[in-house]
Amino acid sequence: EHLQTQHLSVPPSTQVQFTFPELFFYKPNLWWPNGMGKQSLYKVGITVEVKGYGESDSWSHPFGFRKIESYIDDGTGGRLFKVNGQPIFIRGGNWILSDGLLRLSKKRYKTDIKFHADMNFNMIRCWGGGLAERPEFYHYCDIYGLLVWQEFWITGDCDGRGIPVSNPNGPLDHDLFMLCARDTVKLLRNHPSLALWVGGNEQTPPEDINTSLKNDLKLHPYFRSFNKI
Amino acid sequence: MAEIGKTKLDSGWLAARSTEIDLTGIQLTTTHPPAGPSSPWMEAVVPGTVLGTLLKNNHVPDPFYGLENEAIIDIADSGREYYTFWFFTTFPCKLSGNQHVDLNFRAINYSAEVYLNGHKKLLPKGMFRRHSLDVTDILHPDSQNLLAVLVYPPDNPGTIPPEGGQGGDHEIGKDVAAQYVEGWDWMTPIRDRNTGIWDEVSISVTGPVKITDPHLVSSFFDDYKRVYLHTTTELENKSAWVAECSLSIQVTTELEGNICLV
Repeated sequence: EHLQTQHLSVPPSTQVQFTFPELFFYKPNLWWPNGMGKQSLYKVGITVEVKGYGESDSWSHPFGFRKIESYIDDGTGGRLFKVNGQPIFIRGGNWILSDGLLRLSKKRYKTDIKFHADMNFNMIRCWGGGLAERPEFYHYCDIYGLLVWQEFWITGDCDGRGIPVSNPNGPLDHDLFMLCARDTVKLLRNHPSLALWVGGNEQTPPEDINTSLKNDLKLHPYFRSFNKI
Repeated sequence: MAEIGKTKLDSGWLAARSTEIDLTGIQLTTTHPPAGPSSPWMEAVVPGTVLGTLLKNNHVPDPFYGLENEAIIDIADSGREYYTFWFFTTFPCKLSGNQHVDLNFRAINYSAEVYLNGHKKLLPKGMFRRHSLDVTDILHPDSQNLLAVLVYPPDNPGTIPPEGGQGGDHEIGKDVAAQYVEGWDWMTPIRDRNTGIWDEVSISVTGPVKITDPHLVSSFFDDYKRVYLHTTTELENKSAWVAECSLSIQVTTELEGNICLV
């Protein structure tokens, strides 16, 4: 029942966006963070066949059914997280990157991230002065159940709080910053471990960037209202 | 006929300092390709950074040991051209009718010029963005394709004050790039500011229609018993006529090994 085919015509030299009718699952295996349950992953595959040609392209990605919510608790001012409706006590660690010369490898990611899971962590925070981490990093966080807090490239020291105060308006090219942010979101957004996008470290991004990020990253209105009977 | 899908270009790369190469990118990818890792060319680490390649060839001491990092000239003192590097490789790709090829860079720091078989394309600035170039029309069907990439460091690499500090003089904050590279309270500066082809390079072969950036969203009801998977994708028809498509989505539980439960 989890196989669906749709037909459509795509005009020449054109890019179109297509949304499948939603697929229904009854009590699927849910994805849970480390220490709360299994990190159940499904394989989602998409293929496109063209009449008169055959299979033209295919794509696949591991996917975990999970709902992550977080909000600022009025009492403590801290951010509280829920996964699949269950509150979770966050035990997390800071992450800069694997290697100062960017010798990034699956083997290193697997080892480092499994180490965090073995230490009974359930979150890794990717610091804003480092990288937007790579799909391989997120893949092993999906497998070992590490939620990821991913910051964009703003730090207090370099963006308006350093001594001397520097770059109070952030990077010179805000459009370039948003282009990189949007492309990074598209690169990483299907990973179940991705829990939170954060504007920067110890600093709010410049107003225009912060507003754009909030606007682009809010849940699409369609999913607020959708409740197919 | 090339197989549909992605092929990584992660071996057989060469590199050379731009100031030591008098040839243009067009000459490098047509009449004067480098013959091999003979000076000034060296074996390159791709994906990786300029410093990673220099270390692999023992042109610099390992900055991770002792005070060796002090022995490596900082980009602020050497100038950006010292860490502006050529990267070169070759690859075969034999297409059949109506197949298309993209050359993909998943991340470059900080900007680059790409030359393929004598054709030039630009990779704009930004450390955290993907680049995808349709190279279908400029490939050699029956011989190796020659690829040269000239990679430039960040525009504002900054200068490290004598006292160091978090983010050095903070100039790197002007670019959209990792900021730790000017040094922080827990680490010394990275001399090349992580310049290089630091993430995956690949070619992807498709038929006339290409799938781009699918987005998977799940929604939950009745206490997580009733769940929906919403899928949106972009499709690009690269051909010159209307494409009648059948688009399929399949969700399987990959059990142990290759047994799939559909």
